[in-house]
Amino acid sequence: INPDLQKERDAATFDVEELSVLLHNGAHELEKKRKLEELVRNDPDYKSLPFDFLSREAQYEEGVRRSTIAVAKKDQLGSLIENHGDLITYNTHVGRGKAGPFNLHTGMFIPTLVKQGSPEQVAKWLPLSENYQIVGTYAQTEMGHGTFLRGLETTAHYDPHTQEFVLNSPTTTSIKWWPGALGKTSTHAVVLAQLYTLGKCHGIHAFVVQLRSLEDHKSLPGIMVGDIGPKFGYGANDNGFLKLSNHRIPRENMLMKYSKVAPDGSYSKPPKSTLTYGTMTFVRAMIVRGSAQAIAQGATIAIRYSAVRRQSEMRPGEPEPQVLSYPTQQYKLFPLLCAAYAFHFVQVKMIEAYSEVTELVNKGDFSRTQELHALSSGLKAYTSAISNTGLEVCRTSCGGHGYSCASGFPALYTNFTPSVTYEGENTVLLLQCARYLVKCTRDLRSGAKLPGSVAYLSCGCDPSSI
Amino acid sequence: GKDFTNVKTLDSLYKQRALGLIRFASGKVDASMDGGMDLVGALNESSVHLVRAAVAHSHYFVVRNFFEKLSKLTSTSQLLMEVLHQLSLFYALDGVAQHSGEFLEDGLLSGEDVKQIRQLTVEMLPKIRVNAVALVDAFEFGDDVLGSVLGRYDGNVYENLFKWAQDSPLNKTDVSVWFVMWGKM
Repeated sequence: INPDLQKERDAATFDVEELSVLLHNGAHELEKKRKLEELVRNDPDYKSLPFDFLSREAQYEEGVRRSTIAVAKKDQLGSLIENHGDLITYNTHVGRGKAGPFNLHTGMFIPTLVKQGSPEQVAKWLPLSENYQIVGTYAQTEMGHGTFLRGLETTAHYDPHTQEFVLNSPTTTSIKWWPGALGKTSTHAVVLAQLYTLGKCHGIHAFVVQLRSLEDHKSLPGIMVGDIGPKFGYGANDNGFLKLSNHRIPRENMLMKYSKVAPDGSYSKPPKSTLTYGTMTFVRAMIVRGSAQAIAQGATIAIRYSAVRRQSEMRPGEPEPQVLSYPTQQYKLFPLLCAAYAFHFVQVKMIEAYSEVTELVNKGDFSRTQELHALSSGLKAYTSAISNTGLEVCRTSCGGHGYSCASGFPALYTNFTPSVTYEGENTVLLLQCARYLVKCTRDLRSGAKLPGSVAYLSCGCDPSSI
Repeated sequence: GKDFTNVKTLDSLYKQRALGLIRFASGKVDASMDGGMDLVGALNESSVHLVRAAVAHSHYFVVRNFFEKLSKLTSTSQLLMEVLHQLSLFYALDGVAQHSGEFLEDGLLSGEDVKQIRQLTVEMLPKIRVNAVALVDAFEFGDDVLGSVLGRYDGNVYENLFKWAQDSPLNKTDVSVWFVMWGKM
């Protein structure tokens, strides 16, 4: 251990183990995490050069290699995998924290099946998905359409004669664009499309679409898929495009937990239109978690390095001080360290809120979905923006070495930065949150009682009361 | 005479800022509608104010949650609680300093108050510094996930930077393509 770093550790006024236990939700969870990390670290199958030394193609191949090995070894992990979080921990270490080709499969495809599918649909596709007999992604965004879902152009026309949906990308701008693992990896996708039945449009609905043959992995007739090319980061992920041309899928492939199309084409609408977007709310909640992780990682790198690095002289003739000893360096990094802790606790709260509201929705109570949507939109935008700019501050606080990929910042930054714009561009999300706040102020006038996160709006206090 | 190290004071400050900005933005929407505009048009016309309101609301939620979370950590040791309390305080104070304009606009703070808060944050730096490395260690990011030579747990940065450089594909051969091209110049 570097002596300067050891000196810092020796000087701490609290028990690090106690804090680690707190941050990892208890000693048992922390122990599991450590064991899973050790397994990956000591497994020769996961040894390779850092991704930074690989070409884009090699990064993808390495990502696939690691992910498939991880799936094959999953059963050997035994009691270390007690819940979905343990699997995420394992996969994160396998993929070295980079987005891998199965992220959308486990992070969006499966959750959407579970949340939007009827019991029969879940029974059909979930086992196949969990055993990786099919690999799925979530195809929502189009080349010309992002956060505004009602503007999506992809169509699904129901044909009562064959009891099939006919899917089309009617324009170039309607080509699905960007979904992770869509290009080369996925065999299936949840495709969001405008539902037409009996000549009427019923808005955006989710459909399970097979993209590739399970025999030879070739794309099916009516399906054109491929990789969208080099990006800012995400080299190990084949973010892709999808063009649908009169592609037919069975009626049973529309996810029908809430809204339904009967064999004759008659349509039953969902109890709440926003339920179709439930997966997005989940992903936004997960982005709050990602924001906490990213800024914590950035702060870890910058603070450790600032303890090791010595620079200039405080006074002529004196030894070079640790950069961390300069108040200006502290003033750059400590707000971000504190933000990492604030975001850690708020991501826990966000996931709790999501779970609570989901439980209510499952019981048929939709009263808090709007609040959850606004909260997840606001927090996703707020935390991801701070973490994104914070990572750049961390990078520059490492001086010239921060520019090297060896610092870890180029990978960290380029892997995190898409979350500022995906699952809702931040300004759009802040406006969605604000619209809810405006609605709340109006509800107050009519005597309504506001829920938890906005209850303070009914506070009648004025500035002089501080 | 305001005690800016008091959690209730800071909570109240953030609440007032969020309330002020939300009421202001909401008032702008109302005014546009009173002027004959529909809700969609009014929201768009006030969108800049609405974004600020949403940021203040989200920021307040994060600050309030931080304070609330710490108040519920009953079994945590006193030493650790003190450190976490410092972090929450610094986070809140720094947020006020960063957004001082919004706290000044509504008369929530005076210029002198803001100066006092800035000084408080500077005075807190040494207290956080003593624990800074331990605080990041507690996140327990493995070296393989961090992927950073600079942020290695063992701090052996310079030796490993040199090793990293030696892995560069350009170093596979001593004489590069440059020499061939040079000869053709």
